[in-house]
Amino acid sequence: DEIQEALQIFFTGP
Amino acid sequence: MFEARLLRGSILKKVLEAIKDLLTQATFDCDDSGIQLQAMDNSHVSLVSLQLRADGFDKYRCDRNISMGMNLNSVAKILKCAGDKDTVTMKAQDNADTVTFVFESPNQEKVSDYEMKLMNLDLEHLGIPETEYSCTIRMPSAEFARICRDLSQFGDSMVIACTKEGVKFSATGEIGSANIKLAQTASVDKEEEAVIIEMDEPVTLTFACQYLNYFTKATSLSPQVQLSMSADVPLVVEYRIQDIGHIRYYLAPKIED
Repeated sequence: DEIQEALQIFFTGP
Repeated sequence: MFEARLLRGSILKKVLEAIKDLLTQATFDCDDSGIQLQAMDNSHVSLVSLQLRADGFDKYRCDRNISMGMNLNSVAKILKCAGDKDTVTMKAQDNADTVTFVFESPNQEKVSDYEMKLMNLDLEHLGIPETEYSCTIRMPSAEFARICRDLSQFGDSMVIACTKEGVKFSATGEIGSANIKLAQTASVDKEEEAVIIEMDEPVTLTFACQYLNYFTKATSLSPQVQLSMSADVPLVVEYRIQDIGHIRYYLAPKIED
């Protein structure tokens, strides 16, 4: 099955 | 004092319809360049980035930068009270705790104003790196909405594969599998109906249909949509809002377990 990635790993946090 | 007046009030109505199902609350950051909004959905899988430039408004005044936290369901309810042809004005005093929406009918005979309390939101702002995308697909927005709606009946995920021949959207599930192939339009006579693909590298990525269907709520804002993809980075789905700005949705891909 596929795992949904979270955006934080792509975009720099605050 | 902050005041932004838009004769094409329907744009604000459509913008709220385009984000209220994905985001429950967001901050409208206003400065003299215009209004920006950036927020992730609650699951932190997608992000909305809205820009409405000051020069797109019929009157725009922003004496001091102001950030207005709003409950988007409430704003959507208020904007539903505006007529499609109304002029919409958003205004707030400096460091106010309320915002006022004023709707004027075309013949000025009916003027309504709605005042709403603002929220204190300390939403984190993410840094979105400038990215050169391997594939960019411009296509009719209604076509993309149709594809997302049709394929989401077959599975929770959609595979988007972009090659130099064209772009293929696929989904598989219990009832079977579905593939929709769009070829690059040869003779681009009407830009708005064309499928235009710029490809440096072929890219194949998998995304959750549910979010794509949230994004297509923005279809009424623009006749075209632009998809930008690179391997292992979020998809960008962009709707340009004529003469004033854009709404961009970012969606993290799904990866094979």
